[in-house]
Amino acid sequence: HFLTRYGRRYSPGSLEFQKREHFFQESIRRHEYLNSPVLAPYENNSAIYGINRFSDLSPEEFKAIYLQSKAVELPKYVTTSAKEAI
Amino acid sequence: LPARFDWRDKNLVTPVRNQLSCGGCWAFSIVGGIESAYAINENLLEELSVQQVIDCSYEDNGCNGGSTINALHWLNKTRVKLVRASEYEFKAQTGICHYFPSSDFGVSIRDYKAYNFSDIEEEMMTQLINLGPLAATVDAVSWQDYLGGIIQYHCSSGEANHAVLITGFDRTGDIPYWIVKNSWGSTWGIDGYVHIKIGQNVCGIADTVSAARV
Repeated sequence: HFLTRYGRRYSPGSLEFQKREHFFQESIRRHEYLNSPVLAPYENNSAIYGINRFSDLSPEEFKAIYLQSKAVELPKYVTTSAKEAI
Repeated sequence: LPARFDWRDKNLVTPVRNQLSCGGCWAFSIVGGIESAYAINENLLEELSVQQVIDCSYEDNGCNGGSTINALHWLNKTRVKLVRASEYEFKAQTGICHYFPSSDFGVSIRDYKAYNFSDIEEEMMTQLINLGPLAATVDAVSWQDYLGGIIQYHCSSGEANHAVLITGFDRTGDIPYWIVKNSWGSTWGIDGYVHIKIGQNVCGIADTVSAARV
């Protein structure tokens, strides 16, 4: 269902297929962890984690492709009341 | 402050885009902010070129990464006019910087503000209303698996690795949250958006916040 839904064309049995299947299974384990009510007490509208189009990527691959913003240190915003106090 | 505010309700936010396999979130974030700032001023919503920022912001590394602040610094220093997205299309890879005649349509920035709002997210709401959608950086490691709902856990501050655009907030329910536009297509998250709890600087949403004036 995942392969069809997200248009993946891995040949069944190929090394690439096995690698992607492994990452997919890892992601299922990660979802169990992220959705665990022990770690994140369930409240109304709490975030839900599950299968999406990134589920066959390893966290390293995901990071390398999608998390490429560099952090910058900025000065703290000073509110008007704080400025007046100064 | 109103209980709920979202620039989308005024039709001043462009549709969610997809950065594909290009690490150009930083460019999508600030271009989204400039599009809205221009729409607020001129009442005309135009999709501007993200590819132009990716190719031309020499302080950044194109699809290999960059910073919202560097890009705003470059736009402010050079007064480069961002052309329409249809004129300088997104290619999902870094290319050679194209130049356009100054008589062509384009949007340049006059100034920008960039601050750390951690501990004062209430003030950030005021700035969102006054300045328009805010570009922000976040820790998005757990977003690989996000489907929907309000993120409250599994997200750190001080470890930013992704850039997004905050378009609004909602405090009508039990958990107040920021309404955040992402650039991973409209099938990801909540129609391309993610909700992040307000307060406690969840995901570092208040660490690096910026807005341009056009």
